[in-house]
Amino acid sequence: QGTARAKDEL
Amino acid sequence: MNLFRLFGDLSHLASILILLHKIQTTRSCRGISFKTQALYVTVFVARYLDLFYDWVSLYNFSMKVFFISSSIYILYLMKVRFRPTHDPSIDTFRAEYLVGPCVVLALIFNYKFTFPEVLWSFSIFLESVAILPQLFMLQRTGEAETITTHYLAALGAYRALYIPNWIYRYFSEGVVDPIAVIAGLVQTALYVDFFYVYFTKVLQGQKFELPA
Repeated sequence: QGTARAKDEL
Repeated sequence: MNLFRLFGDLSHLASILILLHKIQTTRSCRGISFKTQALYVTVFVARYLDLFYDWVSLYNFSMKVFFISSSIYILYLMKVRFRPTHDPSIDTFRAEYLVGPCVVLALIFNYKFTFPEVLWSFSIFLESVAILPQLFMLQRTGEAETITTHYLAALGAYRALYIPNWIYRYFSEGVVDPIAVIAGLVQTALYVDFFYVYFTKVLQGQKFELPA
């Protein structure tokens, strides 16, 4: 829950 | 992975294949902004160097390798192989006006003040505006080959498709990536004018021409 960088996105 | 993101990535992949096809078949890079392409190399190298130390998936790895290598190959085609077909006198947007502010923004807005994270933020911000030299060139010449407009449409659709992906992820995973989302919205908004002409003219079988 919250804000984070989506590491699996390109 | 959801379908929005998958189709977004495929659209991105398609855009590069369309661009390569255009350059190879017409043996010319006329109408393509070298500055925009150079900015994409910067974006991909800054963002995807993590492929050497962060394993996500084979899909993720292959895409990163493809985006870095194809963007460098496009620069080679423009600067070496088909150099005479590139006219720098109409590619006049000042790219340094984009890079500078993106460096500053990345130093302020990042998820962690570390070199890779700042580099990642920088690449996200730079990607959102990297198309500007190309759109500026289009504006200047007032027309474009149809194949070039298909390239731009696929490229614009890619980040646009990431928007429903982020909404979907917010509801399914409860996580938001505000830096990517805000930059992605800006990136998509820059294409609005282009998409208007693309849908009302090119897809109706007419030539892409801007009103004088």
